Amino acid sequence: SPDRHSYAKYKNWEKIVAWTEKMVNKHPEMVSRIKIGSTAEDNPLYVLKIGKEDERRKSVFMDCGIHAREWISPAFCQWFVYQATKTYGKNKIMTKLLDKMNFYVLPVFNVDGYIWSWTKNRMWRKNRSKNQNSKCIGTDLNRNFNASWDSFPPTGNPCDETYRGQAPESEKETKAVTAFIRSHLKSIKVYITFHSYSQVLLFPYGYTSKLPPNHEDLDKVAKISTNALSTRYETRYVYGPIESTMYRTSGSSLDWAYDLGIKHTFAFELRDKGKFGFLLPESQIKQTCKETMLAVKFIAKYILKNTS
Amino acid sequence: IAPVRFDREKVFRVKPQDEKEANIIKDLAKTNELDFWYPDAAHHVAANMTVDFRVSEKESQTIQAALDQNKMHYEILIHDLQEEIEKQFDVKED
Repeated sequence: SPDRHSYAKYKNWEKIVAWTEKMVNKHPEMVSRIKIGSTAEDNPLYVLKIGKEDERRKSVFMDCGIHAREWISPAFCQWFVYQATKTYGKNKIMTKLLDKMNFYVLPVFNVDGYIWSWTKNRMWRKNRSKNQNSKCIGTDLNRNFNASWDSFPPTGNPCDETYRGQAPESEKETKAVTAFIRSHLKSIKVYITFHSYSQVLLFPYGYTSKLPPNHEDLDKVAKISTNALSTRYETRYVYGPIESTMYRTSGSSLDWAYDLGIKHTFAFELRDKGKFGFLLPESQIKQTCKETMLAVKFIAKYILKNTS
Repeated sequence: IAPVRFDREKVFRVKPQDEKEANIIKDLAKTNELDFWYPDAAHHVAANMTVDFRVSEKESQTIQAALDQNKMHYEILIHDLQEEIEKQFDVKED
C-alpha cells in the first residue's frame, strides 16, 4: 500500500513525520509522541516514547541524525521503533525490556540539516541556524553541548564544519534535547547516540584523556555489545573512549550526558568503514539495523540488570 | 537554490605515516576546500590516522600532484561522488 513505510529505504523528513503518526496510531498502548521543542527553522523535534505509561521506570534515551549527512542513523532509529513494536510479546528479550523499561527515541535530532541534505546538499553536516557576523550557516550540534565546550580543538569559526556555536546550548535543538533529558534524568539510565561512519562504539571522554570512574564497566559493556553485533554478519567494530579511540573532541552530547549523571553513555559510528562512507547504499540498511539491534538490546538488558 | 551537484568529485583516503605527512594534509586543507569525512576536521589529522576527505574535480588534480610529489600513500575511495549519491538508492520501493 502506498503508505507502507519501507524500513529498507532512506526516508525524507516528511515521511518520517508521517511514520511517527502512524506508529502512534497503530500502537497507542505502547507508542506516544512528545514534541520536545523546535528547530532553528521551526520544524518540530519529536521524541517517541516506547513503553508503558509509568514514567518512574528505568529508561533509555537514544538519538539519531545529529549530523545531517549520516542517513543510516535515522534509518536505525526508525528500525528500532518498528522492531520494538513488532516483536513485543513475541521476542523474549524485547518483551522483558519493554515490560520493565521505557525507550525515548529521537528519530532526527538535526531536522533542518537533514531536510537540507535531502533537498539542497547531500554533504551537509551542521544545523541551519544563521551565524551573527558571518555568511557561513550552521553549528555542529555535537560540539554545542556544555562539556568542555570551548577547550581544544579550536571550533570557534562559523565556517568550520565543526563550529561549536556561539555558546554552549546556543542552538534551539540542543536546548530542547538537554531540557528533555534533564527533566527525565531520574529515569534515564543510558544515553545512546547514533552516527556514521567507522564501525566504532565509543564511550566518554572525548574532551580529556582522563578515564571515567566506571570505565571498566563501560569497556565491558562495549566489548560484549560489539561481540553481540558481530554475531549476525561478522561486522567488526572497534570500541573505546572517544579521545584515545578517535581523537579529542569538545562539546559532545556523550560527554555532557555522562557528566550530567547518566553513567552509561555510548556513541555508535555505524557502517561502513569508508567504502561508501556517508553514502551507504540502501541495500545495507537492513543488515546494519539488524546487527545494531543486537548491541542495543544487550546494552538495555545490562542496564536493566545492573543499575539501581 | 538548485541542489548542489557533486559531479566527478572525489573522496581520497590518505594514511599519513608521520607528523610531516600529517602537516602536509593540514597545509593542503588551508589552500584547498577539503571536506573531511574522517576525522571531522583538519585539526584532528595526526600521524598513522586514516584520513578521508572529499574534494572537487578541479582541486583533485592539485591534491593528487601534491601527494605524489611527497610520495604519500593514498587511494581514491570514490571517483564520482554524484554517481554514488544516485546509486545509494538501490532498493526498490516495496
